[in-house]
Amino acid sequence: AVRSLRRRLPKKSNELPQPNKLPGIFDDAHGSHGRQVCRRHELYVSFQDLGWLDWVIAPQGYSAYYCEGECSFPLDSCMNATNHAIVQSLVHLMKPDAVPKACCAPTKLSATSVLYYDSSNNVILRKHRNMVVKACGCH
Amino acid sequence: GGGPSPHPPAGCPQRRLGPRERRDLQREILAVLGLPGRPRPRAPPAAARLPASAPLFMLDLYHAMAGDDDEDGGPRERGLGRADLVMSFVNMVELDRTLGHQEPHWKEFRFDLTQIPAGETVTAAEFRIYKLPSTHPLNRTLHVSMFEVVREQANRESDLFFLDLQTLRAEDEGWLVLDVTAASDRWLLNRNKDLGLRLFVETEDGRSVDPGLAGLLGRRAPRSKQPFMVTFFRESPNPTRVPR
Repeated sequence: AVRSLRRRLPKKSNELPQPNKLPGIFDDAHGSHGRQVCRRHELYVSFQDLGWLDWVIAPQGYSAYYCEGECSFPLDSCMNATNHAIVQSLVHLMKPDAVPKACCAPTKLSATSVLYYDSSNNVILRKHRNMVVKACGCH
Repeated sequence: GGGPSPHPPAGCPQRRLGPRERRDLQREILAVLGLPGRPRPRAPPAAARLPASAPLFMLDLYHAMAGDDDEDGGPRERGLGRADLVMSFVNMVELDRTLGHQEPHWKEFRFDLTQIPAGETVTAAEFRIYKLPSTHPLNRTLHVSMFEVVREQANRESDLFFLDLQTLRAEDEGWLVLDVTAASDRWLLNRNKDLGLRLFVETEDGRSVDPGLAGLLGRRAPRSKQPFMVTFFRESPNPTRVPR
């Protein structure tokens, strides 16, 4: 039996969730037990702080972001959830010890480029794919 | 990182990384980013700190590539967008056969290819040399051809492999870009061998011209106008190059 919904589902909004805000069943960004719903969080990798600017020409660092938060039933459309994740979170409700909740993970990643010197003083430009989280969701 | 980090849930002791752990962490991120794991040599002397041609060109390329980082995963447009790695090679040695020597005259450039990482496919390679307006009464039209030095011969001319030909006017000024992609097939075979590129200039009627007299700048040019080579790579499971 699914836990009775504590409040009416908010009107389904059809705009895509802002990458850093994934509203779940509750208006605010907090799921059950006060944990945040799955969403993107800021994580800045600073080459400056790591002391690498003597050979990294650009950038000074980059925003990598990370995903964290609850994937609690019901995973409505705003949580970028796969169908499988919806079923898994339902089964988790029925058998919490047997099946874990779905995971909050990146659903879209983009690249970042780094310009640096190699040991022969040649200048190298390397594009690293899948290094920046663009959106999170439940998988 | 430098940004606002999320506060750990109450009761979770915030653990500071020890110096050794921090070094390990840095090494891990360096490995992911493919960066050399050690600081650059001491800052070069003041003269060498002037902006050099290769870093200036690569910085422009960086801004262009960083601009389309967000489109990652989209259809791979040609050229820059398909490249995972762009390497610039500063010219190491320059041999000139100029006036006073037998003809034909040429300029030869050498590049150290040992830094080229294994497993990358060359999608394009270009040699860039700056040309000033020629100050000598030369024919208006000049033909600049570029060859790869395949094998030096003791008692005769070296074996050469044709790469590119560009036609320009004696009074032209600016960067001349010669396509040397065809030379990259040989790089995969003998990576530890320097790449030799030989440049010839001829007039319309086939007479050999000293490249320096035609206004082509070599190693003695100001740093921001010295010749260099740029190579575009794409990670590939198999080392053979995709035909352009």
